[in-house]
Amino acid sequence: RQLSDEEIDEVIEEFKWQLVSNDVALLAAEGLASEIKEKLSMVKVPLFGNRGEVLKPIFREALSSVLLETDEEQFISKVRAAGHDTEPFKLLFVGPNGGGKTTTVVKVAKRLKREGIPSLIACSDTFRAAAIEQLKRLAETIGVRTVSQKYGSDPAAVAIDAVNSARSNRIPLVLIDTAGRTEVDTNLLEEMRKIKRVVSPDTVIFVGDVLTGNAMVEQATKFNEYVGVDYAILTKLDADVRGGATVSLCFAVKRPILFLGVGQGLDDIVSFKKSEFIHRLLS
Amino acid sequence: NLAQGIRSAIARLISSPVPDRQTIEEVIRGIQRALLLADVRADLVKSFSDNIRERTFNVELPRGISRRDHILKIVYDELVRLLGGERKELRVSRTPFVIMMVGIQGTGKTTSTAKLANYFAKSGYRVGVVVVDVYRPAALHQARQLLEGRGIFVYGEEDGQDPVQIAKRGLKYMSEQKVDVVIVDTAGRHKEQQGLMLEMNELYEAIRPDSVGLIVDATIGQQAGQQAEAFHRVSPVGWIMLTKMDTSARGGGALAAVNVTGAPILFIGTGEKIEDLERFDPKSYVSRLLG
Ligand SMILES: Nc1nc2c(ncn2[C@@H]2O[C@H](COP(=O)(O)OP(=O)(O)OP(=O)(O)O)[C@@H](O)[C@H]2O)c(=O)[nH]1
Ligand SMILES: Nc1nc2c(ncn2[C@@H]2O[C@H](COP(=O)(O)OP(=O)(O)OP(=O)(O)O)[C@@H](O)[C@H]2O)c(=O)[nH]1
Ligand SMILES: [Mg+2]
Ligand SMILES: [Mg+2]
Repeated sequence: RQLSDEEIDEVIEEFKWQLVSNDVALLAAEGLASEIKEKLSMVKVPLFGNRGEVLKPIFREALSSVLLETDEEQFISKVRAAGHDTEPFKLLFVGPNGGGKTTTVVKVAKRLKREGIPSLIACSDTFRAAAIEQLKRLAETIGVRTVSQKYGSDPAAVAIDAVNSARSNRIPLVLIDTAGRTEVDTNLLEEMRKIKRVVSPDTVIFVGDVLTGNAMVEQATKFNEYVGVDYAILTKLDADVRGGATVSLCFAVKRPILFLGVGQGLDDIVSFKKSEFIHRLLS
Repeated sequence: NLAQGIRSAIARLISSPVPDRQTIEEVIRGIQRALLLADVRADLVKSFSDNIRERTFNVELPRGISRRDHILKIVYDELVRLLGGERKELRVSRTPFVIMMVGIQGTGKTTSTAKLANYFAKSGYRVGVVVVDVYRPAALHQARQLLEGRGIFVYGEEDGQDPVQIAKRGLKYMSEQKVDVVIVDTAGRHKEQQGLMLEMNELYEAIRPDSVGLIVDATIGQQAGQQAEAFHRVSPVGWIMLTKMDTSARGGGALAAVNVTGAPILFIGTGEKIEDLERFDPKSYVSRLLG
């Protein structure tokens, strides 16, 4: 038989609460819930007994269509191919305060180095206390060189400096670490937009914290609005998270997740597999 | 006429002393939504709204107030009450007064340590900071740079390996300098890092701080309570500081942290600069929470 209107509302409420308690932002949960409403009105459930069998696939499908994976091999080949031009391939990393950008930049550099792609890192966080020392020390541990100027210098100028150095040293890749900033600070959002305009990176990567709740929607939206996000990397998945923030992000900006940060070590980076996420979000 | 009829029907509905189940449900749903958007933990939102629903059904609506405003007032008052009522103080009850800052990676502990150190220095205390974070590259540099030129002592060991030993030596140094308030900055950690949670317990036992501050990122979602509980078990939390309140987040996760630790929120962080520290005010926090 079909579900009554009341039952549909009940199922939708249940779905929303399930998602929210697994850290999906309310707006994303509501958006997904309204997307399945139509499917729910057409589905046939058994006259007696468990309707879960019929409903689970609908929930799974909703999550599967919103979550976006990246083919890691394809990404790496793209970076490697670009490395044969005379112009270095530029990756710009942006994101909120403390989200894990600096650590992630070095993780990505290490990952690509393992694939035979050498890189140079630009210390374009010229604001935060010890940002340059932190990045230098991390990069040193994997034998990747950094380019920096003094604190207070123009982040875009540091990035250009790094690109020029990469070009003359035939280094095919430049990763640019920037300062953390909030989605409500228009001055800093403008600064980020200017960095992009001056440097014109090949790829912009948003690095966010998977522990983030509802703010993830506004963060992703605003960063995307100001610089256009190509990929996202979410960190701190090792903190026992259901990973609902991945849904919030994908729902907000429809961009793929490139990697996940799963620890503080420089090897703690993995690719995003949506099937295991969906399983966890629905259990 | 029709307009007048509808107007009086609405007036009757709003001023009706008899609880209208449907109206109450709608108002409660609206409040639930506001709380969820503010990151209040889902189960707390549910139990809270059950509690409110029960109370409004048994209460006659006071004259001259709409059902909606009546419920909002009950919710507002209840939330303010849960947060301890009025602003609380961090009292420097002895000397040296030792504060230990703990929290998840990247929540703003080091920055908040500097803010707090400056806050006490401005109030006339002799202040020192001991950095026992041996994992984060340039953690000591960060504290030194933040506190440069403020007459605040900073102790740390460049190639230090053992946080407990650094803490002990640091406290000894601070007492030699006759420091009144010592703030210990620790490394970020989360509940799944067994070794680090054990280390936190060792630090707590070795330092025996007068006050432990849990630094919570206002942007945190549903995990706030669980993580706070893990910290509380290894080093009893005395107070909470909510950082990054200068974002779109409303910091509702802190309610779960308060709930599991019984600790009051004393401060909020409103930016990256040393001055961006405010004393927590439950009333303005709750107004912001309810949107
Ligand atoms: N557990 C865990 N910690 C992480 C992860 N990624 C980064 N961290 C930690 O999070 C903290 C902040 O990382 P940073 O790399 O400094 O973050 P950031 O975004 O560059 O910070 P700002 O530049 O200050 O905005 C550090 O203690 C990191 O070790 C992760 O995947 N898991
Ligand atoms: N916007 C904003 N940023 C803040 C606030 N407090 C700290 N930050 C920023 O958050 C980032 C992380 O701050 P830290 O003080 O390094 O955090 P932490 O907890 O010591 O990090 P770990 O030691 O790696 O665990 C930095 O970019 C700070 O400037 C705040 O109240 N508002
Ligand atoms: Mg950084
Ligand atoms: Mg720190």
